[in-house]
Amino acid sequence: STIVMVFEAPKGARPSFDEGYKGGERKGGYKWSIEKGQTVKVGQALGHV
Amino acid sequence: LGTALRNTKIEWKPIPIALGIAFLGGVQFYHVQRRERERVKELQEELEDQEMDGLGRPRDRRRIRPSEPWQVQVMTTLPLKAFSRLWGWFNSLDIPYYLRVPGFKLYSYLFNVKLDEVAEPDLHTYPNLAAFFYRELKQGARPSDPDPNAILSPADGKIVQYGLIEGGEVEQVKGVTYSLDALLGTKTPSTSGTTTPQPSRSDSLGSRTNDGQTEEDNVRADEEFAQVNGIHYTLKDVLSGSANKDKKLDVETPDQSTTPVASSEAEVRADLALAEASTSWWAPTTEKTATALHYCVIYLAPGDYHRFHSPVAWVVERRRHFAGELFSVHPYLVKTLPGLFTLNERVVLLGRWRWGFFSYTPVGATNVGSIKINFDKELRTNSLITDTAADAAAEESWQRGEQFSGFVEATYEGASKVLGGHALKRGEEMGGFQLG
Repeated sequence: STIVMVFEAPKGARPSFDEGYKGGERKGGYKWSIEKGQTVKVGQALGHV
Repeated sequence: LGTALRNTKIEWKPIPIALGIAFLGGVQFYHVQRRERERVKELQEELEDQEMDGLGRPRDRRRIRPSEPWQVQVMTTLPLKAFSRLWGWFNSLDIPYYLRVPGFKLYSYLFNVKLDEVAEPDLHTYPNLAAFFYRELKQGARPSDPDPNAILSPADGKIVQYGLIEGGEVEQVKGVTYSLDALLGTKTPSTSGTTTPQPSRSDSLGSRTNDGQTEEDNVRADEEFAQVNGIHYTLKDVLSGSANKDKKLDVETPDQSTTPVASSEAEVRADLALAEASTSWWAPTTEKTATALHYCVIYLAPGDYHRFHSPVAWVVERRRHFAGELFSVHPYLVKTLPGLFTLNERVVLLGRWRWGFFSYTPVGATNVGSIKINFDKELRTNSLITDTAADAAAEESWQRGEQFSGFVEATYEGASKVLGGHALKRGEEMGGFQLG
């Protein structure tokens, strides 16, 4: 059996040019804290906003 | 010849530059010509393949080409759902009392089940393998991550794939992709005169990476979070309770839900209120953070705990039951059979959380075909009756000349008048997979 989750989450804010924005990168958005192939348990964090 | 070679004087002289360049140019020209000839030949072959035969079919269809490994081809010819039901029936037969403990211990040894985590230590109490498979865990065996901004793992398992969705397509494994529409189903037309809150974002899946659209949609979600009796409420209204006070939510609404109001509703509202306080979600539009669609696929092995829990605090607005096939979802088959998750029987739960759209899809497999949703008593998966009804609906659609959507939909709008769906708190048990 398998579970597929699809959800909307923040991409993060674009840094200002003063902060060194070079295109593409974002800060403070949703970040995964898992690896492909990793074993997880119920309640473990998959990622953080 | 030998004398000539020995006695001939060798005199080295530099080649004129122009001659050298001409020679190298000639060699390069020859290579380019040969490469071009090969490319034209390949293109001609490709064009010949695409030409139609006399019956209007592409010519290459007549060639016999193995499209999938033979294991997959054999599997597609088998009555997998019948096998699954037989497997379920077999595993629901009671095991003789004295064979239960050694039997379950053997199963645990083979599939790496940790018996010290099982809620019921006396294994005699499980009458059969199906009951043991759907076992509960001890209180506190799976503590939830304390960070309120974390998305929790809904089940024990292995991460197959995760990432960002771009262009409306989910990468499955090794570059194989399938569209969100195929996985979750397309948008259903809204019914006028009902109180069903339509998920305003399901129609725009796949375009979530555009900042402008996303922010616009966020504003729309903010403005139209709940709709009861034709009145639109903002989430802010709902959370502050002003909706109840000012907008007459006590108007009798026909209860079309499958279960009574969730006991966790108040807690979900509290979680959403916490989000309001801790993030800039309610900040002016210009300061809002853009959102994107993310996905995660978790595979549950046979020995894993097979109940699943809510990964976040969210509101389930509707469910879609796709009565598909029941192929194995072993990572090998996931790799070899493209779009496997869009073929198998699955229950798609659609709703929203504090950042917008949220969907949760348990996908069945041959050995674990039955999907149970605790708050949906009407749902029947891996059932001959359901399959027959789905076949009849498909046939009816075909007769009318319409395309069958492939799913049967139910809404939970009556479950919570305020939140417009069934509220689930973080970590709450939602349901599970059962044998057969």
